[in-house]
Amino acid sequence: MNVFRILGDLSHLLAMILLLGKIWRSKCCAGISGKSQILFALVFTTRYLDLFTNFISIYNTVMKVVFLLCAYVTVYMIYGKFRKTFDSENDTFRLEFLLVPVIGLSFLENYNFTPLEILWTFSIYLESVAILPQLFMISKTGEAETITTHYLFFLGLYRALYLANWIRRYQTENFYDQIAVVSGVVQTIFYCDFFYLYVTKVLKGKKLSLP
Amino acid sequence: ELDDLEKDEL
Repeated sequence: MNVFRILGDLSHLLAMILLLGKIWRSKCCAGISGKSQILFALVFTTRYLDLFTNFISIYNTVMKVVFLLCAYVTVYMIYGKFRKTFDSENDTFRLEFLLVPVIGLSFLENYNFTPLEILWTFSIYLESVAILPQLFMISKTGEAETITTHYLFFLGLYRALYLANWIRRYQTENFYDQIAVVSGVVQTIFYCDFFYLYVTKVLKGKKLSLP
Repeated sequence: ELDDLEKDEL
C-alpha cells in the first residue's frame, strides 16, 4: 500500500467522521443531502459484499465495516433521529436520473458477468455520481455551512489521492483497474468547481455562498 | 488485467 492510498483512505474516513460529528453536535442535519447519504450507503453495501466471500487483510475488513457503519448511522441521523431538521424541500434531485444509467452501465461494462462483480461495478459507477444531489442542493440554496464544505473537501481529496495511488500502482506494479480509474477521474472532476470555491472562499474564512 | 478480481482497495 502506497502513501497516496493510505492518505486517501484516511481522508475518506475523516470526511465521514466530520459529517457525523457535525450532525451529532449540532443535532441538526440542515444543508445535508439525505439522498447523497443514501447513495453512499448503497455504494458501500454493494461494494463490500466481498466481506462475506474473501478475506484480504485486517485493515481492509476493519475499514469496510467502519465505512458501512458511518454510512448507515448518517442515514439514520438524517431520516430518523434528527429528521425534523432535515431540509427535504431542497433535497430534490431525482435519483432515478442517476440510478437508471448507472444500473444499465454496470450490466454493460464490467469485468465479469456475475452478480457480485456487477454489484461491485454498480458501486464504483454510483460512487462517482453519488455526491451530485449534495452539490445540487448547495447550488439550489446558494450556500453551505463551513463544516459541510470541509466534509466535501476531504471527500473530494480522497478520490484525488486515489488517482495518485493508481498512477503509483501502475508505475510500480503495472496494475490498473480501468473501471475504477475512469470512474475515479469522473468523480474527481465533479469536485473541481467545489475545490475552487473552497480554496478561494472557505480557506480565507468566508462562508461558502454562491452569487 | 485483473487475474483473480480480488479488490484490496476500498
